[in-house]
Amino acid sequence: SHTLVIQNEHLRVTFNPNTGLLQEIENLDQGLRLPVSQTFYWYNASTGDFTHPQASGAYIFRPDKTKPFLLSHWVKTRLVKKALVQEVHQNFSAWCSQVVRLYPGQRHVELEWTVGPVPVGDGWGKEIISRFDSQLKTNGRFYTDSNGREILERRRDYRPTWDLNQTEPVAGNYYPVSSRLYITDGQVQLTVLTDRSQGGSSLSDGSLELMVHRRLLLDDNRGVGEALLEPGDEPGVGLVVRGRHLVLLDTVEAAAARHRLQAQREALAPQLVLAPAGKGTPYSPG
Amino acid sequence: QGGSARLRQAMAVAQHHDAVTGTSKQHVANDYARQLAAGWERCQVLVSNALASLGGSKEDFVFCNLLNISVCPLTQTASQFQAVLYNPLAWSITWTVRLPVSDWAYHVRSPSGQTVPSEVIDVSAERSKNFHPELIFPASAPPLGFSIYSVTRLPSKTPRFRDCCAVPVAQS
Repeated sequence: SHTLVIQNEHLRVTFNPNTGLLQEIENLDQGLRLPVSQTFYWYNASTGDFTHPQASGAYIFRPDKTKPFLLSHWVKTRLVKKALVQEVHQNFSAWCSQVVRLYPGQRHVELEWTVGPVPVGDGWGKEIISRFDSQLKTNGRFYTDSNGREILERRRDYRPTWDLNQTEPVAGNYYPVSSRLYITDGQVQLTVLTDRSQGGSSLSDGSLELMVHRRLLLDDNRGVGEALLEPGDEPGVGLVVRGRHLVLLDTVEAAAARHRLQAQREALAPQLVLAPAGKGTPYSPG
Repeated sequence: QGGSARLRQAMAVAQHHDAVTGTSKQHVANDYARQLAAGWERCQVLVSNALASLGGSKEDFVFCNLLNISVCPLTQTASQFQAVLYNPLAWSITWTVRLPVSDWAYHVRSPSGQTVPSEVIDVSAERSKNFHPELIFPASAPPLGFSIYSVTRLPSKTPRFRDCCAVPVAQS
């Protein structure tokens, strides 16, 4: 019945009291407030049919419907509020959970998701996405990086060098995301940094989605000759993946400086090495 | 003897689109993982040698590769240990170190011997009967350099985090 809030000196993140889902991000430095919801969905992988036999597989992403299934309407939440960290633990299902985290001084919201093993006992291959929905008027445009270098503009149902006849409204708008994906209305920019290469898109204005996991039952006949299942997967347990999305909300003018520096901090993250205390012996190269 | 050549080769192989996107056959994916693990193993020796040389003390360095799932046998068993933070960036950083531990109170000292603020939080899953404490403290490292933090376990305190921080389950 009360709104969950985590906050540091730069950001305030609010969660819906009824659903436990992310509801709003506020950049306190810039005075920006963006209602944005985030949750997990899954696409049902196409198995192909008589007229279009292409199945979703390792190479081919082909959901059989354009609308994904919502994983959960509400989540169980647990709040950890301490001086050195504030976290909201969200439990979406037995195989999907997330921690939304803020450290002091941090200018981004950290979403650490854990997904899997994806259940396929119902005979449906599943492709799991994390989706952010906002009211930003993005005019069909979104931006993805190219191997962490040039940022390219992507337009929904459009190719810059030919007239596109879009036959795959979801997969036809998915692009590789090597390190970041963002949307903007010209004033405000919502950026998501990834910790690994993923597929991503913006299938409606103000929306961003990234595929975080997939488990498929059929081969797509493009050469690999195997479904995306693990070895010895009869009956199979499936893999668990854990990753992070870093979410930045900023003005268009300030966004690039923020996400580029943060991406460098991620790519060249500190290396932690441990040692038992008091067991060292003096050493010199000589 | 350590070396980076093997990891370099493994990383080069992993530039293939099959490795980047996961479109390889499973036995090839297993081989990518095998090569990367073998390369990283040699690199750990290299990093240990470098730290011993730069720090002037040869330690039994431990690389906890499962920190992302809160597993590190050293920090979960030792009453005292050192955390070495190496910064590969060309500017100084402050980083929040998170380490799985087994108790609820620790004293963390900076390289200059000053006490660093630290906290232990419980990261166990909902309904879990077991507590999984994690030690959190901010650490700094100079550009292209490292700093060493010392951690000592203190006499145990009773954890009270569950009661203080639990919130009602959201329902609709």
